[in-house]
Amino acid sequence: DPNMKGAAANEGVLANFFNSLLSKKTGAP
Amino acid sequence: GDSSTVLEKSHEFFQICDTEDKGFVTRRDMQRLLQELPLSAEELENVFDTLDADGNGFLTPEEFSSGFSEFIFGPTASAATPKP
Repeated sequence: DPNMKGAAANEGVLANFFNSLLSKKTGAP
Repeated sequence: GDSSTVLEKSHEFFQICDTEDKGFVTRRDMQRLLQELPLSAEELENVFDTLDADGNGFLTPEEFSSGFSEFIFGPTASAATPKP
C-alpha cells in the first residue's frame, strides 16, 4: 500500500525532526 | 505529571520554530531551521505537511503538540483528537 509507505516515511521524518530538536535542547556536542 | 512535561517541551520546540513569536509557524519559519537542524529542505517540508493537519499553511501550537504527542506516545495516543 503506497499510502502506508508514505505515512511511515512521514513518521520517520517527524521522529528525525523531534529528535534533532531534543538533542539541540539538551546541548549535545 | 508526564503530560505537562510533554506540553512544556512541545511549547519550547514551538518557540524554536516560531522565532518571531507570531503564535503560528509557517513554511518559511520551518526552512529557517535548515541552519539549526541536520535536516534537508525537503524533510522540513515533509515535517510541516505532516504537522499541518488541516493543510492551511499555518502550524498552530495545538497541531504542533499533537504531532509531538504522536512522536512520544505513538499514533494511538492522539485518539482523543480524531482527524477527519
